[in-house]
Amino acid sequence: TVGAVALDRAGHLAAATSTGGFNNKPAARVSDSSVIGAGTYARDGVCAVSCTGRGEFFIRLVAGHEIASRMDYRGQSLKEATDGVIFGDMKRWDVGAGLCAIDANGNAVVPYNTIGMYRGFVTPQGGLHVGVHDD
Amino acid sequence: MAGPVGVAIHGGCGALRREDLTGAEWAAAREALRRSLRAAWDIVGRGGSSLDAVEAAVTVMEDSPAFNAGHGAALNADGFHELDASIMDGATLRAGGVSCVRRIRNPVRAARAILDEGEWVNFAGEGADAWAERAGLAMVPNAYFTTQRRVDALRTLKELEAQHASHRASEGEKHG
Repeated sequence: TVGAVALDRAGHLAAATSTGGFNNKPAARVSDSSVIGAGTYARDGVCAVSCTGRGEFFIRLVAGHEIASRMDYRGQSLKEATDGVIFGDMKRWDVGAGLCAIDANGNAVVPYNTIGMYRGFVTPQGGLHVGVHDD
Repeated sequence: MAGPVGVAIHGGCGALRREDLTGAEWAAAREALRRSLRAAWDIVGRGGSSLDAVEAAVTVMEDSPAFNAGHGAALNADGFHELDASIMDGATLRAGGVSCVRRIRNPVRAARAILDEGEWVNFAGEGADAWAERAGLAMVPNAYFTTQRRVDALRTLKELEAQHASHRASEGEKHG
């Protein structure tokens, strides 16, 4: 699974996700990556989210919308809301999970609870950072 | 006054240990991540839309064999590819998605075309392929998405399941 989130100069947020599913998956199985609100979600003024991992659990949690709601209605920060899903809800289900997300101020996070995640972000100064394991 | 801009991407989480790939394979994956970031950053950096930026970033990764999306995607139990993708615009809550498509070279571009067309949100299966073809998107045979690494992964998992009927694939065996 791959995904991207972005904030543009006009303050608009967007998210996109794409996947092949997983090895040996049943034919016709649909992942969270094409379910708006689960694997992909964006709401101006709040955040944009793209998820990766066991899709069934992101669908059940409506993960992208849940993160935006915890920020919008509970006042959580992007980091609190995304860590809550990846290290709270998904960990409780013992599910490998990760995501990339960005808020309306351009703060970006790339949390994951597996041994690695292909990830990248651009620092506010324009520096490109990519990583795989704990680098 | 123009506001801040930002981009973040992921290429999938999982259980790949450092020793699971060669140095060249790790380097190729990192290079694809950089190209993806740069594609998005160039757009928002010159005042373009976040929607165009995320579509561009995901397209780069769909075209790279390093990631489980587009070319390089996993194989299903029947030995072919079914791909899912979606995109969402935070300004208008417009969205587009495709599920279980088999012939669209870049599924995220089909999702964007559905978003832009505005009437629907998600199309699935052969109908989605046909819609994308009518919309003029690049279409490929299903084998375009196949890589040797995925063929090997499917065969290994099926052999394990044949040997141990109770074998339940680990996250690593599923997701790599």
